[in-house]
Amino acid sequence: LFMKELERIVKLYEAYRQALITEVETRKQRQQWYA
Amino acid sequence: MEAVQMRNHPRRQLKKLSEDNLNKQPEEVFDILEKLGEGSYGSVFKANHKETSQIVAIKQIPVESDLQEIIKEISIMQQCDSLHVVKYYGSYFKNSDLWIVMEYCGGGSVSDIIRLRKQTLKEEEIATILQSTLKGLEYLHFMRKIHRDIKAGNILLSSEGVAKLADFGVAGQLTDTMAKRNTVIGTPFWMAPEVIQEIGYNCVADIWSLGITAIEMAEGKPPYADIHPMRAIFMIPSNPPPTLRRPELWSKHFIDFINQCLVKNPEQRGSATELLQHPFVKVTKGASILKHLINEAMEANIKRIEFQQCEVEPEEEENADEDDVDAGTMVHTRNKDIGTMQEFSTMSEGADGTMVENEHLETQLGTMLINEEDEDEDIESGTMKQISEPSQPAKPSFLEYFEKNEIQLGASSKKTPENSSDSSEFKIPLNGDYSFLNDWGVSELQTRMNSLDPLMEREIEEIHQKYQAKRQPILDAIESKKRRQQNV
Repeated sequence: LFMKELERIVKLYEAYRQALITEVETRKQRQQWYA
Repeated sequence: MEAVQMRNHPRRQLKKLSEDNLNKQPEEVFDILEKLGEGSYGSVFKANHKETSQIVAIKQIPVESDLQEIIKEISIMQQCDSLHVVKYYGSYFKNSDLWIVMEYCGGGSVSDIIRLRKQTLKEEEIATILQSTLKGLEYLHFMRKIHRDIKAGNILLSSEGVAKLADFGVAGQLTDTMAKRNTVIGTPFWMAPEVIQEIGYNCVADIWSLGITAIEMAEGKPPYADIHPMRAIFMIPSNPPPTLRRPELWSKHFIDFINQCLVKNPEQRGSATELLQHPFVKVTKGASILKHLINEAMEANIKRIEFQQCEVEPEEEENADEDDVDAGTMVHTRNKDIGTMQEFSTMSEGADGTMVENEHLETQLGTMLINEEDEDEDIESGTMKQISEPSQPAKPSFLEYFEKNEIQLGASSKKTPENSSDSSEFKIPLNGDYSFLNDWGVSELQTRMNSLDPLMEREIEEIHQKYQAKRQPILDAIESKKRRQQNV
């Protein structure tokens, strides 16, 4: 159970991390586009 | 059995300490020469066995350490007699320390050599080390033992360049009735997927770790070493097997050898005996080609020590009494048990052997032990088990491992802006709605990204506290039951 809860947390953070990475990438592309 | 034993020609050397030796005080039997290393377990010294003039290594461990682990290590080493497994000669109790006398490996560990030379290894060197290691594993697996912590830091080289398996603090014995163990153990980045998944594992878990070690020797660090170990733990079982970062730099035999080791399905993974027939390791140039590595590492170490002494002397001369032993001797990554790695640094990938030091990785490479098996102390489903002294509050080892890292990283990370109060109060959304990211600037997004790991670790610690509160009454009950049984 404990490991499951840990797994849930890590997955949650993983999804958030991916969202942050995607957002940063989008911004970079947008900047390049405007440049 | 013959085939296995034939490969391990015993040399004429100290086999075991005599009864007479063991009844004396250790100082009467040995001359301590120098300190070889230090870790959370205690210290290791180089010593001379007066009777035979043989050099031995003596590990001095405070008695209050986890004796169960130490006894397990002694027991495993005691049962092994192979050229490729570090030999055990005997132990002493001296004051509050346990002295374990074992084979001295003059070449140090493979990770020491990489670190000291600041160079990764060439294919022919890797092949030679892998061949010896496989012979050690073949023997160990034949004896129904699993090492469970194979990595460059636990492969020692003799002065002649013969590789030997060391650090049996987490090794396990398979019995016929328990053909597959169910314990998460080892060092995160080297762990086989089936070990992480706790679906039961056997000897071939060591073969996976050997494949990771092959990458480590070639690139200076194992795959995923740059990411948080907790993330790596969930990535290893779900991702395809790792490969060399730049396969174009390596031979097809080496790439194939790694592929054969890193097969996710343990049933399809080769055994040590099978892998010894692989063309990459079947014929090697022999241990002698490693001698120059050992010499260069020793020279680099002497230079390093001289440099350190020059730096330290002016300030610390007054306190020289306490530091004498450390100052003039090797201090290294050779370590033990829950394998804290000291001074480990890593380098960039590549066959060119250049290294770029990574200061942060060292804190992430320790051995991790979860759910240590102890048939008498199972709790509930048997997945969580007690690992510390019963009288102490129990804590899963992997959390201690992360906490240790946090302590080391904590001081510096707390000062950084990304850990400022507003981001530390931030909790990540549970509903998967990340639209609020649109409102943040790029620097804010990057700051949030940097603070993610500390945030995750804090949350893990909170879960641990919650879990600990539930677990403690059960542990207390077990403890009082044990005490009652002891009294009876």
